[in-house]
Amino acid sequence: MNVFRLTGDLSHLAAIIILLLKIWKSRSCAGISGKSQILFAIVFTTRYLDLLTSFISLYNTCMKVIYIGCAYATVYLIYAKFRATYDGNHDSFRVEFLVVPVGGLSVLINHDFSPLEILWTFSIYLESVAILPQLFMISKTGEAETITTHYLFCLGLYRALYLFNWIWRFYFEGFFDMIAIVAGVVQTVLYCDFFYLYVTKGWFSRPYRL
Amino acid sequence: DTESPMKDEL
Repeated sequence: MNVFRLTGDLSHLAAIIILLLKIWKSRSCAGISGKSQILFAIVFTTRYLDLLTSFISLYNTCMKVIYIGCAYATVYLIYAKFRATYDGNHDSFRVEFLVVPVGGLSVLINHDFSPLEILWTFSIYLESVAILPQLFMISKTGEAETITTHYLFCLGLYRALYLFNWIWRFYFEGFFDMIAIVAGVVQTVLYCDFFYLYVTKGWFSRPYRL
Repeated sequence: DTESPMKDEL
């Protein structure tokens, strides 16, 4: 464990909690892409199947359970409890254009042709594009609530910090994973436009307009 | 092939 990975995990946890609390407290999921949240639930489910087969550490197990629990709770709030506030018209990204290519790629490019490894690879590739429906929805509505921008900032920051974690691990532990690094770079690059707007306009905390 | 070395990460 290193400082980049720990702060990355905490940033990720903060994003997940911020979103869940925002929806729960405001009793509304307006402006939130349910499709992205479903993709994140799939990412965690396919990545954390090893919860059943291997124990790495208490921290690792606890965080995985929290991530999966919050992801499904968020999906439940959006599609069940506060379904009336779900903005389906603007959440129109065709996720099949993400899932199918990602599924194909994970079968073609992976470290080991075993079910668990292919599912893990699928989750890595899927996570790198899972935010697209959310960014697409914001570009369609032209604005996002301030709390949603903080959610996106923490979410984007987490994988950027993981990039530094991989540099750290390569330097100190001597290994790296090209699949995780390439997907992590793609994932972080997708947030660049948002990061620029968040930083340049964030200070005035007015609704975020593209 | 062996599995990804980053399996200990979240």
